[in-house]
Amino acid sequence: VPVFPWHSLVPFLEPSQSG
Amino acid sequence: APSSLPPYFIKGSIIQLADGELKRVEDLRTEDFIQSAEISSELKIDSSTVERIEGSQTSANFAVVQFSVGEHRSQVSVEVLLEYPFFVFGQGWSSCCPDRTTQLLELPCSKLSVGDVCISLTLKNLK
Repeated sequence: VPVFPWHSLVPFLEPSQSG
Repeated sequence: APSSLPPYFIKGSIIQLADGELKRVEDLRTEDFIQSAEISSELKIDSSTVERIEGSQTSANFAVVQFSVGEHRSQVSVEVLLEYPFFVFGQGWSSCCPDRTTQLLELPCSKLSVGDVCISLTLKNLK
């Protein structure tokens, strides 16, 4: 049975925004 | 039309939290994401508020969701399948078309609406 990491399930938004 | 959603959204999928605990995707709670992000050395959770939901220009199966992301309120738009589930704080899985989500994935799902605050990820500041 495959096991998926929790962070796959929510989107990664705001790319390379900092400060 | 067949769904091209990732397999981990199908009901019963096994998800590993940052502390190693295993949960089914439909059993995940807001706290699971918050606690996992606290343990993570790289990822942090942002609050992304839904500002607008529109039909896609390119395909009837897609929607464009505009978010206001994080404390800087950066405007980010994503094009997703109508059945693509987002995780809303304190509410759980929500999509533009929850009927399709439930039909295709068997994942219990609410209707995603303007004003909903979704969980998203960003990198922790390295300072």
